[in-house]
Amino acid sequence: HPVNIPRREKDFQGMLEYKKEDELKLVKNLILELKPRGVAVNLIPGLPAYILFMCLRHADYINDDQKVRSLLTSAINSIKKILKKRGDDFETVSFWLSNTCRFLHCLKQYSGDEQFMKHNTPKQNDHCLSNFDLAEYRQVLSDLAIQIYQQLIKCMENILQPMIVSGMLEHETIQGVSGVKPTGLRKRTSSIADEGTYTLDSIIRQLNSFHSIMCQHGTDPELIKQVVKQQFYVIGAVTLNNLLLRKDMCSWSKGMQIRYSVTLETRADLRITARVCGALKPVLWPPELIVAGLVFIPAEVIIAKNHFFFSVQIVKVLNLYTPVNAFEERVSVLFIRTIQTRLRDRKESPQLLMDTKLIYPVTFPFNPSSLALETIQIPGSLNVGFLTRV
Amino acid sequence: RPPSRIRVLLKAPTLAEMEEMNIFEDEDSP
Repeated sequence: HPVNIPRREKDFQGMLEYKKEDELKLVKNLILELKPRGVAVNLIPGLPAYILFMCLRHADYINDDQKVRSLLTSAINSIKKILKKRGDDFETVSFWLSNTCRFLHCLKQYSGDEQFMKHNTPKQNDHCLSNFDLAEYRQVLSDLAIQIYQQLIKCMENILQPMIVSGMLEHETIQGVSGVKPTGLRKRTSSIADEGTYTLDSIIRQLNSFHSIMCQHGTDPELIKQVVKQQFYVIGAVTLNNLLLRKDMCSWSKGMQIRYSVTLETRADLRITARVCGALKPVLWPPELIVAGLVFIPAEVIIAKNHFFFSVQIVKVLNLYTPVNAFEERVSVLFIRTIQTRLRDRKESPQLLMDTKLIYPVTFPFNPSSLALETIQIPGSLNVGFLTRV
Repeated sequence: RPPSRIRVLLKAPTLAEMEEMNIFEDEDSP
């Protein structure tokens, strides 16, 4: 009887070959029709990015610049198209943000440029692109990643916006800040809110959900930090805008109380203070300004130091400020006038105290992967069986 | 150390220019 000897498979070099006419099928199955929740894509975070890169590597290997250009253009246009179609779905946007970043990191890691090869294994160095320098395409991908990031932030804000005032100020459990309810009622707030209302718990649950989705998609930790900083800013800005324009809040003692509470919060955990303080700064200034106004620090000094942080609407708050007892001073008319004059030439913002639409500039620090391309298994459910392993 | 390989720089269009090379024309047209 003949003995069946299994033939040793030729070493897989971590490249994927496809026929030119299959390019549209490739981006359709891998980008346009891919479900971010599918089991297949969650096995290896960034899998679509790795597959695209392995296809690109083969086009580079056969020295076909037209195929390289065409694949990059199709992939980028497909990502834009899916984001146009499902741009209000956090999961989709997060998924393509992390995959676009991973693709960008791959283009750097395997560029052959020494500055990006420091953490590569010898095998990864062997897998570097051999014919083309794609530095310009990296720039385009980076621009795309910025657009996706901004879309992610907008998407997140749309979900958070309706929760913030209700959760932070009306059903909150931090005592002594909002003054909405009589003291006796405060502790009765349960974490299960009535229909249409939100609690601090529901905001935290929502933030947790954003975080775990991003982790599941393999989003770079440095990028997650930037998203969190932005979330923190939005929640702080919307809360503060609402809070400080409440009549009962516009008093010296309340302003001091906020300033003091925030100081305590940041002191509670010194490790986060340095990082958080930068983000908190805009939140701290309005009460500080009000307090400063009341203790007669010249308005020019305050404005010159901090003009970046507050809009002309600060004047509204200063005008609302009312002494609650005989020991409190009224904000001097001169102080308000000076501030008004100094801010007159500023472009009028529709925002109140803080610009809730502000988006911090984003960066995508290089984050190489230790994953070896030749070990990647492609699940059948991705429907890319027409790709040949090379 | 071997000399680093010379790679050909591929000129890239901008994002907006890329969009004009729409690969999905058939689907998008009414």
